[in-house]
Amino acid sequence: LKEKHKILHRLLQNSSSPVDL
Amino acid sequence: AQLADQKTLAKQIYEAYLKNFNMNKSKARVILTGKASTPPFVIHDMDTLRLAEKTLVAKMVGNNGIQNKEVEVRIFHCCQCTSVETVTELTEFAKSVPGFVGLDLNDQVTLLKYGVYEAMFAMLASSMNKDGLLVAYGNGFITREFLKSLRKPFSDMMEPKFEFAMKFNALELDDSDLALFVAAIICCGDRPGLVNVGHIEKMQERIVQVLRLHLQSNHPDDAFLFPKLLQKLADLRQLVTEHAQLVQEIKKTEDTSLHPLLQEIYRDMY
Repeated sequence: LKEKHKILHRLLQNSSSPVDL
Repeated sequence: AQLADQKTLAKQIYEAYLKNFNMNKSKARVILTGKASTPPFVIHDMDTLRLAEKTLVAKMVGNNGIQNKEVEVRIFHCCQCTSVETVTELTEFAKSVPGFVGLDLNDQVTLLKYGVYEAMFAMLASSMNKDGLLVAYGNGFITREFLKSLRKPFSDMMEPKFEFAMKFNALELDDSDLALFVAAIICCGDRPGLVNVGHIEKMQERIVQVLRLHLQSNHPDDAFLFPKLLQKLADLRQLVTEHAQLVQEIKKTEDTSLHPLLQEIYRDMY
């Protein structure tokens, strides 16, 4: 599941990496 | 001791809500009731939309090729940007809910995947009144009529959210109630594919219990508020199912892209 949700996973693990709009 | 624990949990969740969400109901109501020092810029037609795009949402529509697309696609793109920002805020909020980060990481992903849109539409109601919706961090107000006047299928996007919001806002929840309601949406034990259901059910039970007690003291005149809110959980699930179907339709039939984070969330959702 983590593999299919890489960005969500990253947000959960590392809050300081923003998501590009 | 148990009551003190419950009050602490309510306070922690409320503080996390105030800290992590850029917009909240009390801020939105100040603007929507005309009490803000600067009133929002009203977007009600193509001209006012163009003006707003140049000033309020320049970051979202500039330099990415979107500015030459048709109006519906540009608005859809801005909705996506706001959704991505809200998913980020919701993730941080979830991480501040006691017990959440201790859950299996796959379950954290699942809870967010299925919870963020329900939470988003519950919170969106705070920024809505019967005539429109606050946008661009409260600096703009886009009218319901203008959104309805867009071509199909885009015109079908927001009207169900307004209909939900008008009924939801009639419950007159404040931010302290909403904080617990949003936490209850996210910590939900019956999402598909959860590994450790028991663990999450316990967390949910605790939050729902705190919500019930909080509503009793914060809304002593509305004895049925708690069951009414439980019904809203079911309504939100339906609202998200219909929204996800509409987004899939737009993705298939329209010349528009879907943000990778939102693609992750929608993929194999329902």
